[in-house]
Amino acid sequence: MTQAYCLLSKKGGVGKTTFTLNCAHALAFSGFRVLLVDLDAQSNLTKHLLGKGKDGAFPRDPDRPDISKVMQQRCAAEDACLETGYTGLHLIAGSPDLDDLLLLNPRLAREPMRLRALLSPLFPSYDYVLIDCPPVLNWLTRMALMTAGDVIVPTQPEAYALQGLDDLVPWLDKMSSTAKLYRIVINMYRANTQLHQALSSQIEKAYPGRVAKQRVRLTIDLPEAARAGLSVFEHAPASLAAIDLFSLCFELFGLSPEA
Amino acid sequence: MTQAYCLLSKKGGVGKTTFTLNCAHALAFSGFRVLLVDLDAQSNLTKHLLGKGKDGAFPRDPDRPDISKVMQQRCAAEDACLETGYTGLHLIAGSPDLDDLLLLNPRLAREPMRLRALLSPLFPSYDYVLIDCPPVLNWLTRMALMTAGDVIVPTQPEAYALQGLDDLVPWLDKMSSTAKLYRIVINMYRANTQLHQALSSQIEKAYPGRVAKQRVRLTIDLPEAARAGLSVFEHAPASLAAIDLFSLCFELFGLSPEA
Ligand SMILES: Nc1ncnc2c1ncn2[C@@H]1O[C@H](COP(=O)(O)OP(=O)(O)OP(=O)(O)O)[C@@H](O)[C@H]1O
Ligand SMILES: Nc1ncnc2c1ncn2[C@@H]1O[C@H](COP(=O)(O)OP(=O)(O)OP(=O)(O)O)[C@@H](O)[C@H]1O
Ligand SMILES: [Mg+2]
Ligand SMILES: [Mg+2]
Repeated sequence: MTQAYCLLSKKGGVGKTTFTLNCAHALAFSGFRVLLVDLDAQSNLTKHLLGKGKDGAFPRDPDRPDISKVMQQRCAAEDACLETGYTGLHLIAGSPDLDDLLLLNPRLAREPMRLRALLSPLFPSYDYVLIDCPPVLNWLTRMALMTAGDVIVPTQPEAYALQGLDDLVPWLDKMSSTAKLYRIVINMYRANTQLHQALSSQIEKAYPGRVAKQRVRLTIDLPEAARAGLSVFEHAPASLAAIDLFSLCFELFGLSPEA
Repeated sequence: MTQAYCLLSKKGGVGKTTFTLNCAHALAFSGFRVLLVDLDAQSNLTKHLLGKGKDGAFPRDPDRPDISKVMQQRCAAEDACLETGYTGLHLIAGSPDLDDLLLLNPRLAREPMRLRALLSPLFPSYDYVLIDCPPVLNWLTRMALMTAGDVIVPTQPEAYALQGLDDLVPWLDKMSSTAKLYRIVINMYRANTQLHQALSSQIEKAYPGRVAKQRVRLTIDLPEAARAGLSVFEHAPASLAAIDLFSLCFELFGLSPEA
């Protein structure tokens, strides 16, 4: 039974891409088949996975299939599933064209099920599907919501990010007749600060039962791993970041620590 | 001679709102007249400045003038300049309606000078205008670019943010026939990490003459101040954050340290 998740937030820079990348690796290293979908015109996830050229250069390739071409039906979804060099980890690439997609295809704004229709035939080939989203709640991320069963919402325990949560949750309720399952994950947690302790408790009180027990601490290992083009499990396997993320995967996906 | 700036980035969560808020306070506290424009549907800047209710509650007010109504010409720009409780600091509020604006007024996508036409009559009343933008490069932030003379681009010295810079600079060149003046500011700088030192140097080499010498360090004082609904100059006036930001204002705006 394929489990599909979208990484969603209104607030920018809370860790959507970082979580997508590292959770995907934890799942693939544990033997599961994982499909990643990069729905962000920024395409950090794609550049991370495909940017293995000299100096992490990201080879521009106008012939590369990507999610924008899939959504315009200029290529078949199964032809867009790219190998990443990691066993069991495939990627449908993002593209800058995502920003112009609505101008090219205005109808997409009224077809919230389009992405689901195009991607769900692929699902039986994967155990997990993770969709990385841009920091926006709009027609495009609505499509992601309709495609995935569940939602993971990273957040910083800080004022502006909390304001983003207050916008996101009503939007989720508005977007689907049955409220989607969503889990909030506290990221960049600085345990030794009163602010983060207080706001983390505040989030847990405001969204009871929705907040992952595992908080992911602020650590230089995560951006270092991104810089190296690696998951934190490869770059810093004994780090607090690796431990936090693996525990998070256990909590979110039931991933067994014995794996 | 009014100086207008937009705070721009493709990458989310790099510090646009934090810089807008705190630089505006530094300027207003120094006796200048400052107009803030919140162009982000998230409206963190607006909620920060107007959210002085109990528990920082942000009073919903359908009659409040905001930038969305100004752009639809449902209210005059000068009527939208709200007092903030700080001398010399005015705000044109953001609104969630910014996300639907293009659906309501599709013509706006083809009128990049519209915002400038609506706001420039206000400029003579202010010494500085700062426009806080959402993390996107599109028709709306293009309007901000056309309205402001200069651009401030906060960035983290981390891989994904650097990828955002590589998208932003060509976009700036494409958007204006004379390349807009832009300054990159390194934010959330962790001086004791090899990663941040190396990537900061890399940014300086890639954008010679464009990167502010002053880097703003990662510090809990900035999110704490945001939580308190204050600028860092009020919340933690002797902090490294206050020093870094004031020095940055000196460098960016020629703000005198004797003020
Ligand atoms: N726990 C953490 N500790 C330290 N740095 C982190 C942590 N999580 C993420 N980061 C770093 O913070 C930055 C923002 O993270 P990321 O890009 O994953 O967020 P995002 O939500 O995908 O942003 P956007 O809204 O732009 O898509 C990145 O440079 C990333 O390496
Ligand atoms: N130098 C810093 N040190 C520590 N925290 C910071 C620093 N600068 C900003 N922050 C915090 O980081 C978070 C992101 O900053 P901010 O919201 O200003 O970024 P932004 O670019 O406006 O984000 P968005 O793309 O969502 O509009 C906020 O919680 C803010 O308080
Ligand atoms: Mg991202
Ligand atoms: Mg902001």
